[in-house]
Amino acid sequence: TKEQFLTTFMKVREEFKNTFLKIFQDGHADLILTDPEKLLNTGIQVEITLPGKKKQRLELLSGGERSLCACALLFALLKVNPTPIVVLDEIDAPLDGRNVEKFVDILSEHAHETQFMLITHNPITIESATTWIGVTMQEPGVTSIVPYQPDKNIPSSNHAFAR
Amino acid sequence: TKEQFLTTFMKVREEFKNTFLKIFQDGHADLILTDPEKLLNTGIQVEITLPGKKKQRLELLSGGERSLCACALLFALLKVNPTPIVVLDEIDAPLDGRNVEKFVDILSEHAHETQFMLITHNPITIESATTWIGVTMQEPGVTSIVPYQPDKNIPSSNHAFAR
Amino acid sequence: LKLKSIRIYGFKSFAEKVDLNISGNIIAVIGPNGCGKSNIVDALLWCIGEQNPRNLRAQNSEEFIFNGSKARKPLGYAEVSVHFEMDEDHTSPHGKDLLITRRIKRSGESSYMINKKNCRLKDIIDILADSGLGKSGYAVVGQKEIDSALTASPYDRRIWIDEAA
Amino acid sequence: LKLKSIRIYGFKSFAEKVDLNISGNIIAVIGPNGCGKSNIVDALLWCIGEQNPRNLRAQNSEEFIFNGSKARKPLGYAEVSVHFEMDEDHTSPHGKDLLITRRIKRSGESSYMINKKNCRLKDIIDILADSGLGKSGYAVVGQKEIDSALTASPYDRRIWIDEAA
Ligand SMILES: Nc1ncnc2c1ncn2[C@@H]1O[C@H](COP(=O)(O)OP(=O)(O)OP(=O)(O)O)[C@@H](O)[C@H]1O
Ligand SMILES: Nc1ncnc2c1ncn2[C@@H]1O[C@H](COP(=O)(O)OP(=O)(O)OP(=O)(O)O)[C@@H](O)[C@H]1O
Ligand SMILES: [Mg+2]
Ligand SMILES: [Mg+2]
Repeated sequence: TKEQFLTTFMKVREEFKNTFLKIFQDGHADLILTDPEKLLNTGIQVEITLPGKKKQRLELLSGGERSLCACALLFALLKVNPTPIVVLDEIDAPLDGRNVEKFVDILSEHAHETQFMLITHNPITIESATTWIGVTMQEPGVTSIVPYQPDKNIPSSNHAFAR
Repeated sequence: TKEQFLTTFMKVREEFKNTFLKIFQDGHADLILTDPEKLLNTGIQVEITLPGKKKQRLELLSGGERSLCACALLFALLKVNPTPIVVLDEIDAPLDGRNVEKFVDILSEHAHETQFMLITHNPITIESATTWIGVTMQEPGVTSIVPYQPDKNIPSSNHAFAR
Repeated sequence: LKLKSIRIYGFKSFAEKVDLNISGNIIAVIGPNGCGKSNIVDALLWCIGEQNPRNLRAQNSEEFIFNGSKARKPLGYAEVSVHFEMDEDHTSPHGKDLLITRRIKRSGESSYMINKKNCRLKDIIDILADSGLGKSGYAVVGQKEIDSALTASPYDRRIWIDEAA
Repeated sequence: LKLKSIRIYGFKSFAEKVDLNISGNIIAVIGPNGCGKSNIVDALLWCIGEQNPRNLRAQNSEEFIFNGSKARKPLGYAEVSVHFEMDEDHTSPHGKDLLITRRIKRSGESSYMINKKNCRLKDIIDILADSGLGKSGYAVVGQKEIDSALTASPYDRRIWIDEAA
């Protein structure tokens, strides 16, 4: 219904602003309804101003900046409506070392209510996990699962995990 | 002209097979003309069989497998028609440690004829370079260039380059 | 609702049965390129009811079943079971443990089970919706998809809010 | 043909003049997210004649010029100079060193220079085509583009062969 949509929208917008500031410390993020008169049809604009920069179109953001802002939106949605399980497949690939650390920090805050399954090649994300699942193909074309401990690599045909 | 296209196509196809085997040691790669009767209009199919696996549609390849096969095609084109300068922007992002090493090995073979400019966050690629350019924003919104030596990180607001 | 284990047999590159035991809240899945990590995500989504092969990187449902390797023949069926543990406050007619199973044969025949008893897809979707694991798109972000979350059309973005509502 | 240096002023995030000195054959460009690495690639492509703003992540040519930050006003023009050294066997009317410069004003007026003398875009394109740095698409692979090389349409792929021919 309209009221439900509006209430949820306002909550997500608030959380998006908060999460953005948590990640970037400065700057500004906002969600704007493209057509507030028609709540059942309206779209949602995302506006981002990065710290020290001017507000500009989303396409001008760099690859890493865009991914990080998308993460902020994801965590805002999770705050408003936590789901028990979230799966993220190499979401950290475009991020530099420092931004991966920020991502992992925020993720850990949500890990009380939500279980996260993270597919990743990044050592910082790997270290932040509580459980590890090693996946490999000891026989070509056939997936097998092997134990993995972060301090040592899996014994597999493709041993180098270091990124 | 038709003859030129066909001669170049045959050469690139040969090189693609070779480069693929250099990267994967086994399996098979091929380029097929979709419409060999009309050389001036024909498209090109890419067929890939990974080591130990069956031949399948390109969409079924994993993210990393697809990027690595695309690199093989790129290096095949460079072999047939070397261009003096090639710029690659985070082409190593989807690759695991071992595949980055393979990528860097092949790249180094081409570095006699071609200058490569590589934007990367990956320590293995960074180590393989001969020159380094550190880019940062000491003042928000304004790009500046700082010296970078691979054994120590650049002094910048975002010092953590480790991936 | 907590994920406890995923068992996969015959789904995509899983020619041999594997058991993924899951504990803790941050689970890192690690492995070389092409070894089957994203296939685990597809298996989980498929098991809990994903109907569109396009969302699972396949053209049709036959591409879900292991179609052979150099050394092995294709298999005849795929089966994925996901074991969830319900929260303290969620009582369900199925008890504290929920084992959801989905199977598909090359003929295209698909069957579902809850705690080893045949059921309909609707039963699975209903029970998961109650526990918060509804069809919300933002609960699974596939490889390379994170970028499109921001650059999607304004209308696409409202869907995320609708799901959260 | 060898790339020796790139000088950038006023282009995108380059509010201050910077000089990139380039030696060796494998040049790694490193830095945190959003600091201007891909903008260097755009500057190089623009200088050697790229005409379509879409290929440079911009909607129009005004977006090439620094449009200000919190602490700075927008600039009035952008200028990029690329210094190439010709190979031994390539003699060109311009001698061994080739300095290509492109400048654009907010008014949209764009000008080109070779070794500090005004010229037309066509002159730049001709001289670079001779030395092998033609418009071949595969010489620059932008961020996240590597994936589409294989999944592009069969017709798109032939363009790479045409360029190599
Ligand atoms: N029906 C099928 N039968 C057999 N193998 C399949 C089937 N469908 C997909 N595969 C195989 O699964 C592999 C891809 O696995 P997946 O995408 O999970 O890799 P990944 O571990 O995520 O790799 P990356 O790190 O590169 O993303 C492909 O090599 C493909 O051959
Ligand atoms: N005309 C302009 N004026 C001022 N700043 C601009 C202009 N155009 C783009 N930018 C800025 O450039 C930044 C993006 O730079 P770029 O894409 O080069 O980052 P990057 O170093 O490649 O980052 P990543 O590692 O995330 O890919 C954006 O933050 C954007 O604000
Ligand atoms: Mg994957
Ligand atoms: Mg970039």
